[in-house]
Amino acid sequence: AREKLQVTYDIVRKHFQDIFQHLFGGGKADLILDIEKDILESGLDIIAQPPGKKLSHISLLSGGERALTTIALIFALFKVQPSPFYILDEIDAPLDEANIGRFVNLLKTLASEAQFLIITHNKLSISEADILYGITMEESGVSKVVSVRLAAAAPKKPEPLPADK
Amino acid sequence: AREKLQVTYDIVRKHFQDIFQHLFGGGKADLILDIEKDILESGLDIIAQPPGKKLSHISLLSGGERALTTIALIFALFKVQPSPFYILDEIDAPLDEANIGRFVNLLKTLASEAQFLIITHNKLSISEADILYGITMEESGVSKVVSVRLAAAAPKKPEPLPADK
Amino acid sequence: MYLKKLELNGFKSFADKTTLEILPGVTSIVGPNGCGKTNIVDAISWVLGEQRIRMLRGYKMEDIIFNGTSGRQPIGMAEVTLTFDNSDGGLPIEYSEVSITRRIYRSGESGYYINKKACRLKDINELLLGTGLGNRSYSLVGQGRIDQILQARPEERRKLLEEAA
Amino acid sequence: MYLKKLELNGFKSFADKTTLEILPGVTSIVGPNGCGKTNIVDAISWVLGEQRIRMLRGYKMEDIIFNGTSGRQPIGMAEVTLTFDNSDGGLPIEYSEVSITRRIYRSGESGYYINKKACRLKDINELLLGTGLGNRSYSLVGQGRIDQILQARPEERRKLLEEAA
Ligand SMILES: Nc1ncnc2c1ncn2[C@@H]1O[C@H](COP(=O)(O)OP(=O)(O)OP(=O)(O)O)[C@@H](O)[C@H]1O
Ligand SMILES: Nc1ncnc2c1ncn2[C@@H]1O[C@H](COP(=O)(O)OP(=O)(O)OP(=O)(O)O)[C@@H](O)[C@H]1O
Ligand SMILES: [Mg+2]
Ligand SMILES: [Mg+2]
Repeated sequence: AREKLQVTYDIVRKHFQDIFQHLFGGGKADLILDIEKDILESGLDIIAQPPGKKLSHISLLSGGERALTTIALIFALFKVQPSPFYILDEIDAPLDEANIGRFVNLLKTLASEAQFLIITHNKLSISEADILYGITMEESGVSKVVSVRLAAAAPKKPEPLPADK
Repeated sequence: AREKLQVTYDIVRKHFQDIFQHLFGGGKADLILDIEKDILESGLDIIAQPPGKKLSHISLLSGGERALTTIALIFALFKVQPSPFYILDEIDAPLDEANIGRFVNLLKTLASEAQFLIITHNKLSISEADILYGITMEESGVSKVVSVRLAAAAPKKPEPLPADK
Repeated sequence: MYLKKLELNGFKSFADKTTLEILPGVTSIVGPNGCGKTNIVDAISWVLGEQRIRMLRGYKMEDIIFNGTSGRQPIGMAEVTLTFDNSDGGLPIEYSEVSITRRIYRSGESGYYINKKACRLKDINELLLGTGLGNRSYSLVGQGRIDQILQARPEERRKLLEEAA
Repeated sequence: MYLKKLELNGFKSFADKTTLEILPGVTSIVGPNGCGKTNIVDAISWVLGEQRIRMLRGYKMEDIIFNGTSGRQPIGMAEVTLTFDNSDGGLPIEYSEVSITRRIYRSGESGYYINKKACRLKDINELLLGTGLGNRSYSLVGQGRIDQILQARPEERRKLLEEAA
């Protein structure tokens, strides 16, 4: 079990560093296992340094920077052991338009290896979906699934919003 | 102190019921003081029933419904004892466009009695501001205040987004 | 192995039988505040074995059964089914299509089923072991819970690595 | 009595002296993730007396002093000033303009000032008593904290009424 964890740690760490730099457009990140203890009992520390900023504790990061760092970790774990499907409920809520764009672009590259269910209010996130379910309560208090837009059925995806909006 | 609390409770409760109905376009809400105990020790329960739905515990409400219920409570307390200024940091994040519209309209009616500092990423919330401060990090890691748009200076406010977007 | 469809019946605000086909790629779920989007996420974590009612935002188990509206009576049962395509044999079971069902009655009786045959939760956990679905801590990010991974204690985070190992 | 301006110098990411004029009505603060918006909110709760460093997202008091970037050295002091217009005599003090200042040095020394005269925190609290600014639980809603009021225990919520009384 020790070797397995060590190997997994090495791979996740590498992916986390790469994906963090990709999402933040630079900067540095790392996962540090506390080596004093036995690996099976040690804690995992997260280091995140957005581009141009000094290294500081992750609690000083902003709401959006924390969300983006967590997304980098989730996708790094995905690279090692993809779960068959992922459910992300409004994880784009703290992100600004530019970071939503980067998140959505990364999501699209992973979507061929797993299924993603994304709940969102953001138009940019919606426009990149392959299939879109609308939930309404035409009869108040009772949920129904309405429109279904299949990417195949709608050959031209709505123009993704320009990131500068 | 007992009378004062009782009087405050009666007024806040009334405002909470009215503002909740205004923000949700119907439904019922209430503030219940646990009367077994002495009013100075009792707990305050919040009841919220969105239109058309059955009364249930507030923990079953959705993220957006909970945010809107809290906004109704904050504004009800405002009516009784307005603080000179309010700071709301991305409280519109869980709300959909229609509810942001209702929140912003209510905010505008209160803005003559107190100052509001609103941090937001939402275009509709931004368009209703009297003065707009942009914060940037042109020099990475160093915050600067940039554009200032005064409502007076910009006679025509950017068209508030239609709620259906 | 991939997810084919989700069926809800009497679960929370889904009074009528509702089916969501899940395609490969990105499925986006949208709708106004309170329409039932997060209830779908709750349904998925419940059918996969979630026992803690607080994680489903309720207080007692029957809080997940449709409780009625101003126009409808409460229902006596809630049932959710997840159907997987298993033609690649990813799940250690003979079938090319595998459905997992969970049912609960207002009386408190509840049951699990694999391809409509009654089983125990233990059987479902064994079936899902190794797929990444067993412990959903990084493949299911609930609403407002994006910050939980960064705020967790270092030992908790190590567990994420163990799941991926 | 209303708020006229906020001045930050060396507080968190505001390395250089920065002034924000606050007008009556709604002031909106916008900008990309991590640019310093919530740092402004932290500055206001700090100058009004916040003692708990965890509420300012730090671990030790000097975490709020500008810590340097890839291009700048750390600074030795942080200072924030809030200036009020007191021509209506809302604050129990002779001046028609009242400024509250808080300063901290890396050495740990810190001080409070009213109109540039050194004072204690107790003096600031007495000055603000009864204005609604004393206990900011409902007039300052931090990022991601909108749910705290609904999740608080009923006795905590009663305290909201007491503040308004
Ligand atoms: N057992 C139940 N019976 C009927 N309705 C229920 C039940 N449990 C929850 N609900 C209703 O479901 C609604 C919440 O749905 P949900 O949390 O899925 O909304 P949502 O679409 O995620 O909204 P948001 O965008 O605000 O997050 C509540 O209004 C609640 O009244
Ligand atoms: N003492 C300090 N010195 C320098 N920079 C600091 C200091 N403390 C915090 N910061 C920086 O401030 C940034 C966070 O700023 P803040 O939380 O205000 O962002 P924000 O504009 O609210 O972003 P978001 O939209 O994501 O919420 C972090 O990147 C952090 O590195
Ligand atoms: Mg939701
Ligand atoms: Mg912020």
